[in-house]
Parts: sequence; C-alpha cells; structure tokens
Amino acid sequence: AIKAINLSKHYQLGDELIKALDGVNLSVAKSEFVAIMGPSGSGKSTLMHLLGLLDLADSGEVFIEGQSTKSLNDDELTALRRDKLGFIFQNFELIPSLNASENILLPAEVAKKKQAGEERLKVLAEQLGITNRLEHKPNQLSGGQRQRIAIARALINDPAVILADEPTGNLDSKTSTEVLKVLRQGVDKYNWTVVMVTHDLAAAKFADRIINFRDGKIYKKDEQK
Amino acid sequence: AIKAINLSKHYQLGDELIKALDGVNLSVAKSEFVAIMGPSGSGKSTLMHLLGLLDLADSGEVFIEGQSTKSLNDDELTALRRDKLGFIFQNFELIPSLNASENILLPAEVAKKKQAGEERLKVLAEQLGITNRLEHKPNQLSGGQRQRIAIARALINDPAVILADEPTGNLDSKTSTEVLKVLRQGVDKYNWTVVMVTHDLAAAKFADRIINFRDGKIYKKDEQK
Ligand SMILES: Nc1ncnc2c1ncn2[C@@H]1O[C@H](COP(=O)(O)OP(=O)(O)OP(=O)(O)O)[C@@H](O)[C@H]1O
Ligand SMILES: Nc1ncnc2c1ncn2[C@@H]1O[C@H](COP(=O)(O)OP(=O)(O)OP(=O)(O)O)[C@@H](O)[C@H]1O
Ligand SMILES: [Mg+2]
Ligand SMILES: [Mg+2]
Repeated sequence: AIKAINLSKHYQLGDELIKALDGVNLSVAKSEFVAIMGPSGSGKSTLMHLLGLLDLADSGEVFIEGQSTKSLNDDELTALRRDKLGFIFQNFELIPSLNASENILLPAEVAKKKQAGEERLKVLAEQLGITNRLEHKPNQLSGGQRQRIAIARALINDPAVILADEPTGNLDSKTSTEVLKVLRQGVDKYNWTVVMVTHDLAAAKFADRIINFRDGKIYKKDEQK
Repeated sequence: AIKAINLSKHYQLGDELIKALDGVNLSVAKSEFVAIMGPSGSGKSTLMHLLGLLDLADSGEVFIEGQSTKSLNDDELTALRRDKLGFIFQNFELIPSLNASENILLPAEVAKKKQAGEERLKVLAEQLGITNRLEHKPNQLSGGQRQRIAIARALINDPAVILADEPTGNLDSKTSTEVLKVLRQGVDKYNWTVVMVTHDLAAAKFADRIINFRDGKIYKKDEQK
C-alpha cells in the first residue's frame, strides 16, 4: 500500500551537510502493521514526512497504492493526502484556536465527509477516553490528551494508510494499550495499513514486523524491495 | 527541599468544574530523586507547574527550601525560580528564533552566570549527545533532540531543584538511559533534588521512590507530610 524506493534527503546548514535519509527502501503491504524503531535523530520523522507527502525527497520515489507520487503537482498531492492518508505528528500540530472536536473533524470537513466524521468522532472519543474533553482547546488539555486528539484526527476519515510518529510517547501504559488496540483493530478488521514510529518495544510488538533504523538507513536485514 | 501542603487547583470551563488537583501533599527532601506516575490527565503537569511557581494554586501552599511561597510577590517568585529551580517542560517550550545553544544558555544569561553556563554547556552537550546540533534552531532538530535541549536548559545553572515533566518521552532507550544517568549523578554527586513525572516504569526505577497519582490526588499510601 505504501512504498519507498531509494529515498534520500539532506539538509544544508551553513557549510555542514546533514544526510537525514541515505537511500531508504521500504515496502508495506495493504493491511500490514509495521513498526519503525531507531535512535533519536536517525531520520524516522524525516522518512514519515516523505511517506506522508508532506515534504519532497531529494531523490528516490514514494508510491501510494501502487501510484508513483514523483510527478504529481501540488493539487494532486493535496488530494492524495486528503483521500488516502492519516498522519499523527510527533508534536501533534493541533490548531490552537479550535477546540478538540473541531481539530479532530478538520480532515472530515476538508474531504466533505462531515456527517460520517461526526459519527466516527463519537466512537473514537470513547475508545481513546476523551469524550469529556471535546470542548477543550489544546491549551486546556494535558499532553496525553492532546496526543489522543491528534490520533483521533488522523483516523477520522478511516484513511487507507496511517502514519503514526511516536503516538504513545505521552501516554501511560493503560492508555497506550487502548491506542495500540485501536490501530491493531483497524488493521485486522478494516484493512488499514499502519506505519508507526515508536521508541517503545512494547508498542512495537503490536505490529506485524519491526524495522530497525539507524543513521538515515534501514538495517540491511530489515530491508524489503 | 520542596514541599506541597494541601494543594488544590480547579479549572472552570463554561458550567463544568474540573478538579485538576484535589488536596495534594508531597514532601521531597534535599538530594532525593522522586518519580511521579499516573494516568494521562490525572493532574501531574498541573502539580509540576505549581511546584515550579509557574502557576498559582487555588488553595494550599508550596515551600521551596523551607520558605513559603504563598505570600511572595511576582518579583520574588521570579527570583526564586531563577535561582533555585530548573524546569523541563513536557512540550519543551523552546524559543523558535534562537538556536539550541542560545536556548540552553538563556537561564545562565538571566542569572548573570553566562561564563559558567558556557563551560557547563560543553559538558552537558557531550553527556546528552547534542554537541553537533548546537547551532540548529528547534525546527531543524528531531523531537528527541529538542527534548534534550530542553533538558540541558533546565540543568545549565545547576539548580537546587529540578522538575522534569516526562523528560524521556521522545527518546530511544539508550538515550533515555543517558539522560536518567545525568539526573541520577546530579542527585548523588551534586545534591540536586529531582522530581520527575514519567510514564515509563524503567525510568521511574532510577528514582529513590515512586509516587502514584490519580484523579488529582496522590495515593494515600504514597503520601508524606
Ligand atoms: N531542517 C533541518 N535542518 C537541518 N537538519 C535537520 C532538519 N530537520 C531535521 N534535521 C536533522 O535530521 C536528522 C533526522 O531528524 P528526524 O527528525 O528525522 O529524526 P528522528 O529519527 O525522528 O528522531 P527522534 O526519535 O528524536 O524524533 C536529525 O539529526 C536532525 O537534527
Ligand atoms: N486550562 C485548563 N482548563 C481546563 N481544564 C484543564 C486546563 N488545563 C488542564 N486541564 C485539565 O486538567 C487535567 C489535568 O491536566 P494535567 O496536564 O495536569 O494532566 P497530566 O497528568 O499531566 O496528563 P499527561 O500524562 O497526559 O500529561 C486534565 O484532565 C486536563 O484536561
Ligand atoms: Mg522523530
Ligand atoms: Mg502532563
């Protein structure tokens, strides 16, 4: 469902070249749940942003459901993100002026699926334990509550591919398990494809396989082409 | 070194009353390392903000090194924070326009201890693995690198009391251990007092005792007066 071929991305800072991604090959099948683990600073979020079409690689290609994204223009990329992808950001990226419910429903509004979204919201809020916090703005919520709003927002349209960047970092173990069960159930029952970055081995074990990342590359033994 | 007596704090949202803290009693001795664990939304960050004099309780009192903070004015609170406390925020709160080094040195500048701070910065950056990222701005850093900048900033003046709100949530286990060792060493060698909120039991085990939190209260069995 989502594939990366020889992805590379570097940053230039003054006269320093930082190779954030150095030739990444990754293939995730439909209805597969993959976990990515690796040291802080090794390139995981950079990879996730390229997979999520939020950023452009310097070289290499991303395929979504078999379709190459290399030559798509901005409108086409926006449509693809809107229709196929759900992204859970490591730092949440909630809109401060909107309350939790409004933040969560944003993708449903954009995709013109607001009514379905509102039904879905009830179910998700229950599963994630945030039903009584939907009127709060982000600055009136705890760190873990904000994280769960970001999670619900990514899932509101039941997208084909979910990219989760460290979705349980601010959650206690009971709440983490609830979140991971929602993801696992989505894969098993509704054929979601999930790519999850995590630093927590217990979380990674909910996935079908674990990919190890280091210095902008996937370990040779975990590569798939 | 830091004490809370019967602390309470509520929030009013429309006609809903939220009791974030409901009579918290806590006493941490000098050179003690205490971990606080509890469910997401249970009031831990609220407690940390009161202990750090960043917010005012509705009732109850905070004591820093035996001194009551209840009747201090704003200037006195600012001076106490500057001279005695180091705070690691759950969401980092870095200044976007400053690079890592400038962010870290901010408390040293404020306390007029810039030279000592620059020496200290070299050591801390080494211990936290961020030496080659000091020129980067926050948006040019990974989540875990930002977290380590926030940690270094809290420690730059060797404060008497360090309040760490989930300091390892974005770090892989190896880097987490490095951070926890810095805190542990600070307590053992330099007599720091550390209060750390964490969702990670492995991290909590670096502390001398673990306090369990729930629904705005400390478990009866973990209370100390
Ligand atoms: N805009 C930028 N300019 C320069 N360097 C950058 C920029 N963005 C990221 N980097 C660097 O690229 C590397 C990879 O960053 P990335 O955010 O992908 O790491 P990560 O694996 O997600 O880490 P973490 O586990 O801490 O979240 C880091 O070393 C980071 O400092
Ligand atoms: N400004 C506010 N207005 C209303 N409610 C608030 C406000 N700030 C926090 N709350 C509520 O107070 C409760 C405690 O929040 P707090 O941030 O202390 O939780 P926490 O234990 O740190 O959680 P986490 O582990 O998720 O970080 C939460 O239920 C939160 O929704
Ligand atoms: Mg990251
Ligand atoms: Mg918190």
